[in-house]
Order: sequence, then C-alpha cells, then structure tokens
Amino acid sequence: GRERLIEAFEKVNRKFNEVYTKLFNGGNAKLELVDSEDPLEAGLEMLVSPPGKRLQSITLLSGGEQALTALSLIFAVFLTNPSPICFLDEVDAPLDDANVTRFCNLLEELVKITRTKFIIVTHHALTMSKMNRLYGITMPEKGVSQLVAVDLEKAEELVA
Amino acid sequence: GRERLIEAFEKVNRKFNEVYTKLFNGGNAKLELVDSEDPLEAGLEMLVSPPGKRLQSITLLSGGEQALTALSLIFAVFLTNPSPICFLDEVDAPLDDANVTRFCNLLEELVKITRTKFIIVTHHALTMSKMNRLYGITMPEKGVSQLVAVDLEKAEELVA
Amino acid sequence: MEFKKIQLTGFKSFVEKTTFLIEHGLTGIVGPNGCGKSNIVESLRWCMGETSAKSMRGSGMEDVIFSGTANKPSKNIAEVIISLGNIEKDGPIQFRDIEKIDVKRRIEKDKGSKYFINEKEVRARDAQTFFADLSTGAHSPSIIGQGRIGTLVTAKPSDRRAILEEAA
Amino acid sequence: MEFKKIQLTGFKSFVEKTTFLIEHGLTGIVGPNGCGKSNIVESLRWCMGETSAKSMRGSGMEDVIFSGTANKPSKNIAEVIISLGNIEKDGPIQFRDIEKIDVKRRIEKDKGSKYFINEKEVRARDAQTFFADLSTGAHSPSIIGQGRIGTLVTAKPSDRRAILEEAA
Ligand SMILES: Nc1ncnc2c1ncn2[C@@H]1O[C@H](COP(=O)(O)OP(=O)(O)OP(=O)(O)O)[C@@H](O)[C@H]1O
Ligand SMILES: Nc1ncnc2c1ncn2[C@@H]1O[C@H](COP(=O)(O)OP(=O)(O)OP(=O)(O)O)[C@@H](O)[C@H]1O
Ligand SMILES: [Mg+2]
Ligand SMILES: [Mg+2]
Repeated sequence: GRERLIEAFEKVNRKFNEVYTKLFNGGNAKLELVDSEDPLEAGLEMLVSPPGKRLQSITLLSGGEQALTALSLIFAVFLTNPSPICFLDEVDAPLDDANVTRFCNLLEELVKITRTKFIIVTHHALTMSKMNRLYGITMPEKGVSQLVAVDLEKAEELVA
Repeated sequence: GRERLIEAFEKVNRKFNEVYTKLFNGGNAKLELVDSEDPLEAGLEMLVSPPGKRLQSITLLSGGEQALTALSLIFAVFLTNPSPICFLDEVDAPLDDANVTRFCNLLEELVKITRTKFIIVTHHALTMSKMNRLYGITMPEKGVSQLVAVDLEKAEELVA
Repeated sequence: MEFKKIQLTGFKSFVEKTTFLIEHGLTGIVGPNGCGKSNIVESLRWCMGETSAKSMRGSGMEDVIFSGTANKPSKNIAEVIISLGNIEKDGPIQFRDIEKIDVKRRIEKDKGSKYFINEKEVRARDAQTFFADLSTGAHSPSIIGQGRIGTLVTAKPSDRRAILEEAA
Repeated sequence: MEFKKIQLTGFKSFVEKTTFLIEHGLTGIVGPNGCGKSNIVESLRWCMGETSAKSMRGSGMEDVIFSGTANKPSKNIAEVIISLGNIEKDGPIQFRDIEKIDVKRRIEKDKGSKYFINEKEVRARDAQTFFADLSTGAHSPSIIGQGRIGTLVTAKPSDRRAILEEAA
C-alpha cells in the first residue's frame, strides 16, 4: 500500500516536471509529500516557478498559470497510469494563444505515447484547428441538442 | 431600511429582465425574495429561462449561460445605482462569439446611460475590437510587469 | 479493451437517441453556449456510476431526465449506454472472452437508477469497479469537467494527495 | 467626482512606479498569461481597503509586496495610490471643496498597512467609507475579479441578497 504510493509519487514527480517545463517552455516544478511521515496520511504540495519567476505559493499564480500547473499534475498522473479515454471540458478557457498552442502540442505528443482517445470541448479556434476531427452540437429546435459531424473550416460558424 | 431594500429590489428586478433578454436575445428572467417575510432576512432567487427552454434551477444552466445570468444581475444592480468605475476581469472567458458580441453591445449601451468608466481585462479578440482603447501588459524582463499603450491592430500579437 | 461510443436517450438536452463515437486521436466538441457539450461529458460520468447529483449540476438525480421545452413534453426515463470493444481479449477477468460490452445506466421518475452490463442487471458498485479496472471512472483525473481545473490548485494538500492513488 | 488614475509601486509584479490611467468609455487590458492584468484589478481593491489576503490570492497581506525575481531582489514596501478629480465639487461632504483627492495605501514588511488621504493618515475604515459613498469599493459588484462571476449563481440565496444592498 504505502510502497506503491511512494513509487507512484516518484514516477508522477518526474513526469510533473517534464510536462510543466513543456507547457511553460521552461521554469521548474516538483511535488512534495508534507505534513506526515506516512504517505497515506500526507498532503501533496506542488512547488513551481514559471520561467524567470521565483518560487511562491501556487495561489499567487495567474488564472492561466494555475490552469497549466493543474494540467501538468493531471497529465503526470495520466502518463504514469494512462486511461483509455480522456475528456477535457474547456480546460483551455483561461489560456492565451501561445499557451493554447503548447497545450495542443502536448496533446499530440500524448496521443503518440499512450493509445488514449481524447475528447476536447472547446470554444478556442486554435484548439479546433489542431483536432483530428470535430463534432458540433447545435439546437435547431430550442432546448433539444443535435450532434453533427463538422467540416474543420465550417467550425467557426458553428461556434458563433 | 426595509422599505429601501424593497424599493431597490423592485428596480433591480425590472432591470434584471431587461438586461437578461438583451444578453440572451429573448427568454425570461425575474427575481424573487424567498424564505422570509422580512426582506432583511430573505434570500434572493433568480428564476430564468433562456429562449425556448423551460424554467429550471440555474445550476443546470451551461457555463456560458450561468455567466450571462450572473452578469444580468450585476448590471441590473449597477443600473439601479451606477458606480463611477466598473472593472471586469475575464468575464467573457466562457462565452461563445455571439454572446461576446451581445455582451459588448450591452457595454456600449451602459457607457451611454451612465458615465461609468469601464476597464475590461480580456483574451478575446472580439472584445478587444470593441474597446475604445487598449493597454497591454508585457514582461520584457521576466517577472516584472510593464504597461504599454496598444495599437488596436497590434493587439493580437500581444495576446499571443 | 477500448471505448467505442456513447448512446444518450432522454439525458438532459438529448431527447431522442444520440450516438457519440469515441475515435482515435483528438476529437473536438464545439458549439454555442448551452447547446449540450458539457451534457455529453456528464453523461459519461453518470453512466460510470457518479453518485453525486450536485456534481451533475442538479439537486436530485432525476434532474438528468429531459424536462421538456416550450414545445416538447418532458420524458420519464433517461438512459446512457457506453459501448466497449474487447477484440484484444484483455479486459477485466470476468469479461475476458466477451468481444463487445455495453454498460447501461437507466433512471426512471420515482424509481431510481438501474445498471446493466450486456443487459444483465448489476449493482452501481459493479459498474464503478468495471471502469476502475480500466484506470478510468467518474472521478478519474482523466475526466475534467467544466470549471474544475482550478480545484486542484485550491485544494487542501490532503485532498490533492488522492490524485496519486489514481497513479498507483 | 471621477476616477483619474492608479499608481502602483512594488505591488506584486509592478516593481517600479506604474501609472494606469482610468479614461472614459471602454478600456481593454490585454496581455499573455501571468503578465500582470489581474494584479492591476487587485491593486484597486487593495487600495480601497480590502482586508482579506485570501481574496488577493495570498496567505498574508505581505504577499502583495514584490517578492523578487531570478534577477531582481525583493522590495520591502508596496504602495498604491488612487487619484480622483473633483472638478464638479460633488464628493462626500468633507472633501466637497477639494479638487484633487489621492487615496494611498502602503504596506511595509513587518509593519502592516497604512492609509492616507491627501497625505494625511486615516484609518482603513475611512478609506472604505470614502469609496462606499461613491457607490463603489472592494466588495462592490462593479468590480468582478477573475473566476468570480460563477459565485453569484452558486451562492446561497441569503448571501446573494447582499448584492441588493449595493443597489439600495
Ligand atoms: N434535464 C434537462 N432537460 C432539458 N434540458 C436540460 C436538462 N438539464 C440541463 N438542460 C439544459 O442543457 C443546457 C446546458 O447544456 P451544456 O451545459 O451541455 O451546455 P454547453 O454546450 O456545455 O455550453 P457552454 O459552452 O456554455 O459550457 C442548459 O441550457 C440546460 O437548461
Ligand atoms: N508579490 C509578488 N511579487 C512578484 N510577483 C508576484 C507577486 N504576486 C504575484 N506575482 C506574480 O504575478 C503573476 C500573476 O499576475 P496576474 O494574475 O496579474 O496575471 P494575468 O495577467 O491576470 O494572467 P492571466 O491571463 O493568466 O489571468 C504571477 O506570475 C505571480 O507569480
Ligand atoms: Mg459547457
Ligand atoms: Mg488574470
């Protein structure tokens, strides 16, 4: 029990730094078990600094920086024990264009490493352009959802 | 005390429906005081239905619909007792393009009615295009913010 | 074992049976606010055995049943089926030789939820265990609902440690 | 009375004195993630008398003092000044004949915050009341911080009623 958790912790910690530095194009990140000698009772802390910035409480990070930091941990866990599917609902909402691009590049890498099928809900034109296919949902009859396959070029009209 | 609150409630209620139907291009919205005869003890409920949809708990609304509903209440209060300034930090993040456009049209209307100065933080190119002026913040030296006036056409580069 | 598709009938804004294919690589879901994108993500978690109505934005589990529109009457039943293919015969032990597995959850007004695996009724726990054995599930970090990404940053360190258990 | 500008020195990522003009109509603030946009919005609320460090994303109020970068040492003092113009002589009674009003908040490591109106030291309460008389303030609905818009929808009805008091 405890040993498996410590082993998982060390794998996730390595991946955490790898993913973080990809999403932030630099910087530093590590995990720490705190508050208890017993890993089953401990807390998990994220100690990170974006490129050029000093280590500070993660709460002081910006909205976009917090989203990328959280995604780094989620993908680190994911790479340690991949799921067959991964559904992400508007996780790119707080990101600027440069970070959306790095996020999409990471998704493309993850698809190659794991055989996971990714479903990405988004309003971001940049993210849509990196998808292998798009499904659109509309409501031709108000209040009733309809699913349609979308031509990548037609995507913009659908979102507006 | 109580009378002023009831009077404020009725004004805000009228404005709430006005703003909501503008942001949703239809639909229905009203406020209700609940749980107590005494307005100083009562709770405030929002009873809304987007166009064509039935009245349901606001928690069941989508991310974008919830944001627009909250903005309707905030602007209703605002129109009842305008502040000299209004700062909105990324309130358009969950909105699709059509709703961003309606949101910006509403802002233009509010500027005419009240003499409020609006400061809008945004990543949305559409919102930027509706502003009277843009200020950009960059970090040429990492970790140190720098404020610059931005040419509206140059805005896209700055955001990315 | 791989996920093939999700079928929704009467689930929130999906009135008539809708089939959503789960395909290789990156699939985007797009559309205006309120059109039903998050409802699809929730239908997956719901069928996997989500027990919290609040995490599905409702006050009671019956809130997932299509409640009608200005022009359409409400329904009494909501049903979601997750279909998996098992060509490689590598699924959990009791399903190892079965090539196709359908996990179904169905809720009826005033009668609660029922779960089925290949039409045989099972307990909620069996559905949850089935997906846990596949390293996924309603609370897996691989399913991130709208607005949920910030919670990892604001969480208490002891709650955050729970995510490590998904990696173990 | 109208708001003219905000001056920030040593406040979070704004090291050297930065002047942000508050102009008529719609002004947009743009820039990449983490560049300092929300820090400007927070500086306004801070100077208006915000008492909760948590609502400024910190654990203590000293977290707003510039804490240094890889190449720059930290500072010991943070200061924000909100400048208002009172050409129309319509401000709160004790300021009615003053044409220019500067409200300053200053925090020094280990020495806490001090407030000044036109360089005369006042209590936090006086700054808060000053802005409340102008129908604004750190908790006014007219200042919406990042990620805060959803709270109105998820709030308890009794908490939500508080917003009406801003309209009364
Ligand atoms: N039981 C139900 N019956 C009918 N409609 C429902 C039911 N539950 C929710 N809805 C409707 O579904 C809509 C929400 O859909 P959803 O959250 O999937 O939108 P979305 O596409 O994710 O939008 P956004 O881009 O704003 O996040 C709401 O308008 C809501 O009223
Ligand atoms: N006391 C401090 N000293 C130095 N830097 C700080 C301090 N407090 C916060 N910061 C830095 O300020 C940055 C956050 O800035 P801010 O929240 O304004 O970004 P933003 O432009 O709003 O970004 P986003 O678009 O992601 O919301 C963080 O990188 C954080 O590390
Ligand atoms: Mg959604
Ligand atoms: Mg921000």
